[in-house]
Amino acid sequence: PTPPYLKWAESLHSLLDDQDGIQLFRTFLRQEDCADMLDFWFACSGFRKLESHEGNEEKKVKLAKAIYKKYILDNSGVVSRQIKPATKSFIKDCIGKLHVDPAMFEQAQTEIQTLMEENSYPLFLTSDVYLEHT
Amino acid sequence: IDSEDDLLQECISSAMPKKK
Repeated sequence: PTPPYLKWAESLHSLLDDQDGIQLFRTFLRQEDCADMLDFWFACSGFRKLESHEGNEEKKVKLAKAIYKKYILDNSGVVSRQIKPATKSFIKDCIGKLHVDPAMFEQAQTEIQTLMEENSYPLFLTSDVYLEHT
Repeated sequence: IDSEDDLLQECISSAMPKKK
């Protein structure tokens, strides 16, 4: 069988599909001061999952606000700095109108994912954290 | 603040893959 660490090198998706891979990637991102990108990515996925359930509107609004406050509101945050102004405005509008749309974080998640795929992920695969693990 | 953090943490955990 293929060892997990080789699977992690196949794609970002393979890495994020494995608990140990996530943990190691987080260790690396912490060193780079950008672990929030990973948490934001998972928060967006979790939000979408919640969205697919009926009801619970109050919880959805509360969660959308919490995600916005923690990762997007502060322009100096590592996530906020990477998200396009138009995307941030869109999310802010949704929150302001208390209109929690299933797609409200999708664009922001895609932007962060692209950045991880093009930047953090390749760096991770050549990092000491990963190489020592292998 | 605490409950917001808890909610966020719960949300992040819900999106993580389950232990294989």
